[in-house]
Amino acid sequence: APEKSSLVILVSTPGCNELPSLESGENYTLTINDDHCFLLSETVWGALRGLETFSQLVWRSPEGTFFINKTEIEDFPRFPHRGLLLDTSRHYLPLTSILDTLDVMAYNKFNVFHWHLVDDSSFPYDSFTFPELTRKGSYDPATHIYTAQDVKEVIEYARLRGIRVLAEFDTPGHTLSWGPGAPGLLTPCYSGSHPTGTFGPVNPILNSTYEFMSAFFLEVSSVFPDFYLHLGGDEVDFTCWKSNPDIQSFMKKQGFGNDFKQLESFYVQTLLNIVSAYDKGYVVWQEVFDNKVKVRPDTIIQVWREETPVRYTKEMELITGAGFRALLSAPWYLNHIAYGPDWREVYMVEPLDFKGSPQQKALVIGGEACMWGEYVDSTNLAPRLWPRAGAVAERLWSSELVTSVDFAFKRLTRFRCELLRRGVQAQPLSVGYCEQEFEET
Amino acid sequence: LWPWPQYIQTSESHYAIFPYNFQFRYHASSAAQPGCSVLDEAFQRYRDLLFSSSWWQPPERTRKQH
Repeated sequence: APEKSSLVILVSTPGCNELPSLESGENYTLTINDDHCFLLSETVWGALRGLETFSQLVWRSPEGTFFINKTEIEDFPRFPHRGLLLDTSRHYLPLTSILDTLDVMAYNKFNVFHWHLVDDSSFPYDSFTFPELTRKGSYDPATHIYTAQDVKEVIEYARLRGIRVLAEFDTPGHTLSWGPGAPGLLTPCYSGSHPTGTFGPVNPILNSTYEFMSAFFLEVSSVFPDFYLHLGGDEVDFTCWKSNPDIQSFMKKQGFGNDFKQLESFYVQTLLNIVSAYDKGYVVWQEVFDNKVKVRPDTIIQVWREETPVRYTKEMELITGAGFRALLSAPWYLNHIAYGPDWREVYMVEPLDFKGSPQQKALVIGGEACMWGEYVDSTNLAPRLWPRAGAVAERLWSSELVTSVDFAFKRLTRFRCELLRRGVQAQPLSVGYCEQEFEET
Repeated sequence: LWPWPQYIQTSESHYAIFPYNFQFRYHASSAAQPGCSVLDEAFQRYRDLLFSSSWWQPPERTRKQH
């Protein structure tokens, strides 16, 4: 066979030192023929995607010679936001696990790392404005934390792979871990007229709460360079708020009656105004929309509930019908596992399968596979994620016409073997074997 | 390929690649040139991925400590 001794790369616009954004182009053209071995792209991000494709085209003969077939590819993503959520609070993930995951995300052409840093369980983000949050909120303030250097490293490692880092600091719910390091931030719960000694969501009636949030999100806005922050806003438990006499008085004064959704709206709107003032956009979970919180028209709403309050396809219809951009996650909770080939259900999801006009469908910017941390830590993260998350990756990258499960199965099985060769402990899809396995043993 | 590209045409005819002399090169007209960290580092990563035959092994103790 004739030889190819180089791949020539032409990027048409500069941008080596920039960060990827929601608007970044990722299209590329790859030409391998008698005259050329050529990768053309508008941006460096497109070149990265093309390099990944090139790497998958090279194959090795049994004698050990490398080959590449004559090929012409024109490629671009179907959706601009193709994310993977990792929860590093319910189980802390070491920095190396996060970096390894970013590598495999790049192999799958994912471009957003949704870093769910903090939750009820722990506060591993090491804040320089409020260091007590981590000291008193992490599993171990020496080992189970993400220092400023760690965060920088994750952001740069991701950037070099064309991946944005979307940090989530969920409020007002899921904030129990904030309590020990920020006295007075959480709502004291009551039994009758007596405090129970337990705490609920962030206390929304105190000026000091908003002073804290202003200072905290000023820091977060400077540490995480992406235009968007994820502000959560899901699963706010009203029980503690209802029990607190000060909050009851505040509700009366504000004319909210017994509608605690209005209190949640009051809090979330104030927080969104704070974050907007720092020139950040925001992503929120669907409850913020469901609870009719007034948000900026450019807010991105993430759909995570499969059946309530309505089926997720209806939720997509309602959100886009109201003119908001939508992200889909509901059918892609990879922490839900089943015995058998559950990647197929994940793969068969069609994100635009809801009632709506073409304008509504255009508001769907993509989706995210989600891996919550209850049953996942560094010991089993990779096999739970891969290649299952790959099914979401293809759905978000490839044409809507690429739907054959049989075709996908053959390719994903081979891709899983390639992941093994690349050092990823990916889980088998079904019976079979990988040739690489026997070469190595 | 995973994920499947938007458009692909391929044939049986193929070309040999020899690791010792294969290189990624910037086109003279490219806006990105040597010194572009995103691509310089990607070239090195993909060279390693293409021509090494690593295999999954349990994380090494030294790496965990790091």
